Amino acid sequence: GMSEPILTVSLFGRWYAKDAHSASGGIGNLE
Amino acid sequence: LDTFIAAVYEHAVILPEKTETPVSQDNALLLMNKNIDILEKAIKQAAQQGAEIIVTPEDALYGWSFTRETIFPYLEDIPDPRVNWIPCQDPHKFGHTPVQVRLSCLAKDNSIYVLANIGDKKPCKSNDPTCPSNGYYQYNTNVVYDKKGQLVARYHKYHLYSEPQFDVPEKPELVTFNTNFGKFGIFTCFDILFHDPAVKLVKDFRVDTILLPTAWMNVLPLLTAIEFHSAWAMGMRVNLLVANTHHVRLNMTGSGIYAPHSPKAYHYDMDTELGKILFSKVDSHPRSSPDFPAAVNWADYATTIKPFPVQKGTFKGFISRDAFNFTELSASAGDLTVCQKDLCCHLSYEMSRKEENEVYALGAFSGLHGRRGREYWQVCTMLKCRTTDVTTCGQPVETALTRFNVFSLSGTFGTEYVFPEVLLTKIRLSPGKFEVLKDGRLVNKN
Repeated sequence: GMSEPILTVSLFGRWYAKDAHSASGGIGNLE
Repeated sequence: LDTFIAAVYEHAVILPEKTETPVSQDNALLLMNKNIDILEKAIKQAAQQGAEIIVTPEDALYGWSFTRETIFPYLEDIPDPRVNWIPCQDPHKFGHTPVQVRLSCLAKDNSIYVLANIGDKKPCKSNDPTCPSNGYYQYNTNVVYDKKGQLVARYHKYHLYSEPQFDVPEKPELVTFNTNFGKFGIFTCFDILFHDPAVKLVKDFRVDTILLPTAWMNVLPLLTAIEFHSAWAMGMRVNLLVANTHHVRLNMTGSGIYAPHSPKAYHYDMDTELGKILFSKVDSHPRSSPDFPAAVNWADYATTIKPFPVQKGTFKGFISRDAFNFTELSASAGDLTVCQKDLCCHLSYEMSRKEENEVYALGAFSGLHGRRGREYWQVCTMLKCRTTDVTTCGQPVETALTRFNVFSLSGTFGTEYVFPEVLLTKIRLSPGKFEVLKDGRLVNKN
């Protein structure tokens, strides 16, 4: 198995076709 | 060349003093030259090690926290590469361009491709309704010089991340250049989260290697630079050379050379204020390599199995502002499913020993991410909660003790763009220790 302790295992999906229209450019989303 | 040596440099930027009034052009150049002095050492070192190309970070010459006015003295007019300009040989051809001349000479004198991030200013006319009031568009720009010092690529960043000093170009630019060690594409930092230009360069333009200068602020548990960038290279099946700026107080660190099957070299340092150069040998044409991973049908396994019983104790938790559905890994081994909307995430796992003072949870999220709700995310994540209180699941945590003998994570994704992330205790990657099966399962090896 994994020899080191695990913090996270993730599947990170991006569904571009469902982005809001404003996703094409503009000021970034600082959070 | 079948392979080449790549270099990336994580640079601790010498920042300007904060000011609300613009400095003189001379003072701006003085600061940029101090940063280039440091980059010069890295470039020379890269050349001595036989590197064909070196990538330096976003904002590496002047930093950040500017207004449109205070950035202006740092900007130069950067021409279209089609003019075939070698600034080092013809320094006055496009006006006063000392930064471009120096970068070009560094590439030429050391016979190495150099990518740098600088600021471009483009005059516009008052009859242009979108022309800014100072008469210039201002762009966050990557430039690439070849071994002769010729400008071969220019890219204006499209997805700005709180950068009021810069303008958004009219359309996303799809910038590539060819070498005898493969076809390259470039974009900048936050661009990597979007389809254009990032995905289009890989899918439609078939580049071999992406160059990514960035000033990336790490955010656990999903968006630490080394974690996300290594996952993007695997998911997109492309080489990715990432140079991050180094600024510990702003959580900026994490550079790497990532191949489709595994990270080749990476650097993460929250302990020192030092820069760092990385080298690795990389396949020029990864698609032709025996290591090239097969295409993955990300939802294949998850949509064909009978879901594991959904536990009664499903609870809501937040990663950043995103509300995930979580379920706790309450036993030391088991099979779990947690769903949100159309996304169901399945996990099979076996811990080598369940630590009493640690809690892990499986989470699912499908929706528009963040406060602005612009990007649609689908995420399956198995993570360590910050404390044993499950309300802390999703909050940042940097260390863990629990080892897993087995894990298998999959999800009913509606998208083909899925990036497999594995992060170990103390923010480390695990090259060669996990793989993605063709049916979409992310599993440990052995």
